[in-house]
Amino acid sequence: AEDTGVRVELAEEDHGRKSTIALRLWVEDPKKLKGKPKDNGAIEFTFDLERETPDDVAQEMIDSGFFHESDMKIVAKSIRDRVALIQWRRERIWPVLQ
Amino acid sequence: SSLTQVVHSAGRRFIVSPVPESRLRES
Repeated sequence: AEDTGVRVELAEEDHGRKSTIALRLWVEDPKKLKGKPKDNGAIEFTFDLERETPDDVAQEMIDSGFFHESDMKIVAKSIRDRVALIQWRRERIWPVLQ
Repeated sequence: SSLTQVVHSAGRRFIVSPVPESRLRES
């Protein structure tokens, strides 16, 4: 995946059974963002693979003041890339469950 | 460690914790 400067990782082990997963997001390289992020914290949140989109979460992070509006796309892309990887991995490791 | 919780009006909960130094990229 492209290096967006925003890192997203699983916050818990994925067993492929739940549609909701816990993710953790943090800024690795603030210079890649247009606006100034709120702080240096890691933001943990849950994401429903079946019902939600990365854009929804990115917008909520902006609404909550974590990121500037101009960074909506970069945050959404970072989440989207990680979610795509999780789904790809699920399909390979647990195809029967999917 | 200090945790901050932010709840968006749509109901999603964000829990903010400090990033360990080892996870931050050196500039």
